[in-house]
Amino acid sequence: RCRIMTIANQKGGVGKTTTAVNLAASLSQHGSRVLVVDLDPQGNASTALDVEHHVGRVSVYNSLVEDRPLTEVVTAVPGMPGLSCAPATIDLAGAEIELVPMVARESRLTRAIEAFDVSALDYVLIDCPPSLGLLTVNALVAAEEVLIPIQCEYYALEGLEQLLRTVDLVRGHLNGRLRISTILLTMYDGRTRLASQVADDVRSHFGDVVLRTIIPRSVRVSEAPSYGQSVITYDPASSGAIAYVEAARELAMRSVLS
Amino acid sequence: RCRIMTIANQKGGVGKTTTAVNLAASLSQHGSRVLVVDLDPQGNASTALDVEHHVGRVSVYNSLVEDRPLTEVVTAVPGMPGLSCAPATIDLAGAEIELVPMVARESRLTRAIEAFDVSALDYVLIDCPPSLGLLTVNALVAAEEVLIPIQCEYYALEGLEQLLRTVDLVRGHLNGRLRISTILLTMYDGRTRLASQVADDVRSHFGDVVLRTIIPRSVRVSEAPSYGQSVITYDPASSGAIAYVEAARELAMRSVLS
Ligand SMILES: Nc1ncnc2c1ncn2[C@@H]1O[C@H](COP(=O)(O)OP(=O)(O)OP(=O)(O)O)[C@@H](O)[C@H]1O
Ligand SMILES: Nc1ncnc2c1ncn2[C@@H]1O[C@H](COP(=O)(O)OP(=O)(O)OP(=O)(O)O)[C@@H](O)[C@H]1O
Ligand SMILES: [Mg+2]
Ligand SMILES: [Mg+2]
Repeated sequence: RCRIMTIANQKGGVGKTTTAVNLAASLSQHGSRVLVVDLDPQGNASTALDVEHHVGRVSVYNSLVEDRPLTEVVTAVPGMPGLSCAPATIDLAGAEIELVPMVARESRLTRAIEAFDVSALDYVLIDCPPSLGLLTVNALVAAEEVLIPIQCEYYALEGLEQLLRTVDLVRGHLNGRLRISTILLTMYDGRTRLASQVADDVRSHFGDVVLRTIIPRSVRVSEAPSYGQSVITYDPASSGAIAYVEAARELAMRSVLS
Repeated sequence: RCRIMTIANQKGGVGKTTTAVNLAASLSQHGSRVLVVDLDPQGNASTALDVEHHVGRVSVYNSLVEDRPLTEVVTAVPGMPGLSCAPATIDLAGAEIELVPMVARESRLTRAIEAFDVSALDYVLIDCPPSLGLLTVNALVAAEEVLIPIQCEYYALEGLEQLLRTVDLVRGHLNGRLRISTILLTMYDGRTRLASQVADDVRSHFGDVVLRTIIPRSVRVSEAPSYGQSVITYDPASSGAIAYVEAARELAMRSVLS
């Protein structure tokens, strides 16, 4: 059974893209077949996976707005067997407005994924932009699980209530299967007391949903995308790579049935 | 003459709020009278300035959607003479959709600011959410200057083209006075080659628009909001505070007439 997971948090810069890319790379290195769907008009996940996404190329935009089959959009990630990507292009920036008057505007991505043969996949990871607009709603409707990356910084807790409320709304009206299955603590800087305070807060509030593995702040993680690689292949021995491999293993062990 | 400046970048987590808050604190400490307008539904700037913004409180939302005068929204920042804030509440999350059918939807903030007595102010700094929707467009229409914070990380350059195009569109159709007056390099981590590469790239591309002052990554900067303070008052001797004071001085020296 293919697990469809949306990586969402409207707070900016918390590690959504970094988590989507590095979990996908690690899962595929251990034999899973993974598709990353890039729903962010900036296309950071497409860049990190070294997948072409210049203006005019067929992209997720075409699947959402013109019902283009995903098979025409999905492309293999160079050098990473088992890993593929449905890239985002800048056209996606206009999609939120274009979708507003459309029929079934919240479930365009669901239709595209259902028409795609996911039986050959183990995971679909959907990277979202930093907002709770129609692109993120489409991702929440298409998925069964939500993974929320939470940066170990003070502002991290402020927007959570709004995100939880949006997930509830989507579950209530659009997708009854949706649940917050995973919370991942990211950019943990052991030098500051603040990071451990935020981590403790999150664990006491969300309990077992929070992965035991914490992703440390690691320069190698932020350097990897400039080489079109995940940190898993760029520097496998770095603390960031080791943590993402651990987190992927923990994620794989948690069955959705739990 | 009051300078109205929008702090925008749709890339998430690049230091928009941190820049708005710490420039405002520094300018007001040196005698300027500054208003911070928080246009981000998460209300991070309101939090950092220790201004009440629970649900139901009058906020920028009411000025945008119900034409409530800004005088009823603006409140003094505790302990910081000369500094005031128009806070954001969670209601603002719905504003983008509510504004879509409204008359003059892009210039609601402009009307609110024009009706407000800015002659008693030296600066209005507008903090934006990480998107290019109607809230950010309202900010771009209301302002004469745009300050773009650019994080010294790889993804920082990806979304810039889209931002520049949006500024051009607003200047062409909605606000002929608008110009990108300032670019500020943020979260510079001297330990990585990547940071200096990004900084060099940005300088060679934008020239003198880029402030000479660079904001270093500094733990004290990220701790300050948890005390409801700017880093300027939380730890004035920290590298982050010193850099923001320098940046504020440089900004003040650059007259808009240049
Ligand atoms: N563990 C880490 N250590 C160091 N840097 C990191 C780490 N995780 C992410 N980063 C860096 O922090 C920045 C923000 O991360 P990322 O872009 O993944 O966040 P995001 O939530 O996807 O942002 P957006 O809200 O814009 O989509 C990037 O420059 C990234 O390289
Ligand atoms: N110079 C710095 N050194 C260390 N941490 C910083 C620095 N500047 C900002 N931060 C931290 O990085 C995170 C992102 O900064 P901030 O929230 O200001 O960015 P933003 O662009 O406003 O984010 P959003 O896109 O969500 O509005 C915050 O936790 C902040 O405290
Ligand atoms: Mg991202
Ligand atoms: Mg912000």
